[in-house]
Amino acid sequence: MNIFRLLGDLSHLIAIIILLHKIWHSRSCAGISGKSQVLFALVYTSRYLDLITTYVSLYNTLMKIFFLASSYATIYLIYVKFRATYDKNHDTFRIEFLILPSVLLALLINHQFSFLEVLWTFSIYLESVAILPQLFMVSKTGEAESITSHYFEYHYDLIAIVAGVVQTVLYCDFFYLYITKVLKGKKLQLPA
Amino acid sequence: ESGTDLHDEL
Repeated sequence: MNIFRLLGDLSHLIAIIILLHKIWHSRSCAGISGKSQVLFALVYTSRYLDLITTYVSLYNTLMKIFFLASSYATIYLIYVKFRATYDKNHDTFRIEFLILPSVLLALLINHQFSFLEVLWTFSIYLESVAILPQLFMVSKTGEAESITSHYFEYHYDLIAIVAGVVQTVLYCDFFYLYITKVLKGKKLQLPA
Repeated sequence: ESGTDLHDEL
């Protein structure tokens, strides 16, 4: 464990807490893409299956459980508890277009062709694009709630590096949309 | 090193 990873983990933790807190207190999940949250739950589920097979440390186990539990809790809040406030008409990204290529790529490009390794690789690929439904939603509505952040560590791993670069580009796009649409309040409007 | 060897990473 180094300071960068710890800060990354804690930022992630805080981002999730802010998101859950905001949904809970506003009693609304307007502006949040349920589809992105489903993809993140899929990312954590496919990556943290090693919870069953390998014990690393109490910190590691608790963080993995927290990320899993909080992503399923977010899905519950969006699709069950505050379903009425979920903006599903604007959350129309076809997630199969992200899941299927990620599965295919994980089957083709991986370090080792084994069940857990392919799932781990799938989770890395999927994480890099899981924000796309949220990005799509912001570009349509010009609204955004909290953004969850994700990170990669400086481990020389080509799969993680390429996925990280793709993810960074997408997040830059998100930042651009946030500035131009959300902060400046410019909404695209169709002529009457 | 494979991805699943990195058990301590989140």
